[in-house]
Amino acid sequence: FEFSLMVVGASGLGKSTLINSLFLTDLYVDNGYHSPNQRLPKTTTTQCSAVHIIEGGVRLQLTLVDTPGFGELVDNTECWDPILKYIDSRYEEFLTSESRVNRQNNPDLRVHACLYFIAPNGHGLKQLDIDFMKQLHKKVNIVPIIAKADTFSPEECRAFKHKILQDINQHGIEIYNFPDYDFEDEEDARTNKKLKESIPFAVIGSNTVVEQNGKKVRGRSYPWGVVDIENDEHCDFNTLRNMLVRTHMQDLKDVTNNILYERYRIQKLSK
Amino acid sequence: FEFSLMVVGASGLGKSTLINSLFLTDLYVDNGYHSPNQRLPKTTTTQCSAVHIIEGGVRLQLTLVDTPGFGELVDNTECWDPILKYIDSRYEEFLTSESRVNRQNNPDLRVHACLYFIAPNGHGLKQLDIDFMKQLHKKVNIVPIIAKADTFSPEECRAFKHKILQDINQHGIEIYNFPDYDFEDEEDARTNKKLKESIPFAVIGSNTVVEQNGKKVRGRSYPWGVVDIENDEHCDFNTLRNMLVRTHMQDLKDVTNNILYERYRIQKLSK
Ligand SMILES: Nc1nc2c(ncn2[C@@H]2O[C@H](COP(=O)(O)OP(=O)(O)O)[C@@H](O)[C@H]2O)c(=O)[nH]1
Ligand SMILES: Nc1nc2c(ncn2[C@@H]2O[C@H](COP(=O)(O)OP(=O)(O)O)[C@@H](O)[C@H]2O)c(=O)[nH]1
Repeated sequence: FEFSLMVVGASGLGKSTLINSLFLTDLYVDNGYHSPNQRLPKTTTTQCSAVHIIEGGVRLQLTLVDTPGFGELVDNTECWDPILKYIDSRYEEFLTSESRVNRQNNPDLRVHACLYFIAPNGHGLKQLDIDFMKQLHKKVNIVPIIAKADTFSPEECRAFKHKILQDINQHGIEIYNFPDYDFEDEEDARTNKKLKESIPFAVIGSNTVVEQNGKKVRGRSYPWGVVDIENDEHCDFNTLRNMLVRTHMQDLKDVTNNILYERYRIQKLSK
Repeated sequence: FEFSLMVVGASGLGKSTLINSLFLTDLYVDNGYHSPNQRLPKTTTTQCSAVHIIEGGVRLQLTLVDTPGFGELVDNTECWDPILKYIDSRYEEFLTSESRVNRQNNPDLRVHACLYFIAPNGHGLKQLDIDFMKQLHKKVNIVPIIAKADTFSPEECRAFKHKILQDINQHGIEIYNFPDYDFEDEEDARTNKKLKESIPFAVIGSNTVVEQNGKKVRGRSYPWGVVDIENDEHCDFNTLRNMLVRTHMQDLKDVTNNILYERYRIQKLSK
């Protein structure tokens, strides 16, 4: 089972920490991404690491596409170009392999989801966020994420989410749409509804285990209290993890294959 | 007693909140700055508001220089230009007024300190921060501030401060230097030493009063705990306030007059 996840956002927004938290691995540490000294923040070359992980009993071939240097410069004009090229070249590869006689065992390296990290500063989307999403929304499933959500109090978080959605609608940005499945289960229907209402997910990530009231939790320890990233009162980490890794991974792949890739294919073949 | 304070940093870093916290006023709310709708984030016109406040029994004519739109665009090349122009035109005004016959009552609107807000994301100074400070450090007292310091755990904060100072030294940036006064008092000497060691100040601002263990504090209320901005264990707010409004205000004015303005004057007159 293959899944390719792209991670985009300015340096220091907690991307590596979140990916490690999501998949309970030290992918980034192993690949040397975690060390700031090893990063070259001025490069915008996308970097991939392929990892095998077991999630819920399923062996997952996860490809992580990191996009270092995004938004790092004083002049960030078209800093999405390398990202666009990456996505298109995976589509191109797939198009070529699709037309071969023997096409059973071709890997699917197309980007199935792009986690776009929004800084918890600002009063809404920045111009760069808007420009980036407009360039990418017709090519890849964009899942906007509010990074380092522990910067917000609950009311500020609600207001910020509301403003982000307003900006997204106002600029005609199409983010990944959670389909309304026919839920047999009342519980599942409620969970799905709650999921849709939490967008954009406000996440907090952590690679460390801390103590909270005598029990060990994955979180962040502050002088004024302990964040538990798996507590739904604290952030949407669990919500994101459930939808990405459990309930919606197949749909993200289907939308990529049936809609986004088809759009590329039609454009390419009708030239 | 006049003091002119410039505030620079990207939108949403808590600048208005901090200024209101420092001077216990709603300057920004009164001036309409606080409302995001009234802001035009794409303008980089410096905006001034003059306020009379009483601090420690002294009537202070405080001029606040806000710099909306700083770093807001996709291309931020030379976004410091309007700021440079503002500082130079105040020097020019002063130079002109100094040469008049009757120069007793001329207001001193030269910028005495520039609070530069560093985002608590990233792994150190961003390129824009470095470029800005290099353009401004010979013209104005730069006091770098780590904004929204409640994003950091104590260890992360120490590491970030260390990295910022490293970047500042590496790029030859001259920030405002706290002079070593001859302290008669042991206590004052220790306080001054502690001050110098806290740079850059990691601040948290708040316009709201919240409850912490039954007492009211100015702070931020999170599901996992309450930040008290006046608690030195939580942030350097008190340290910044003391140095800016009490102990070092005169020195900031002296350095501006004796060193920074003189540099401008010599350059101007020797042309
Ligand atoms: N406040 C806060 N800090 C975080 C969070 N996630 C990571 N960090 C910290 O932010 C810093 C940068 O994280 P990193 O994952 O390296 O960011 P990246 O550059 O986007 O990959 C580290 O000091 C992390 O411990 C979070 O959810 N909240
Ligand atoms: N986490 C955190 N949030 C803050 C802090 N100061 C202000 N805020 C919040 O950040 C948002 C933007 O603040 P504002 O003062 O308008 O920022 P400005 O655009 O830089 O003037 C508001 O929701 C504030 O309540 C702080 O120290 N820490």
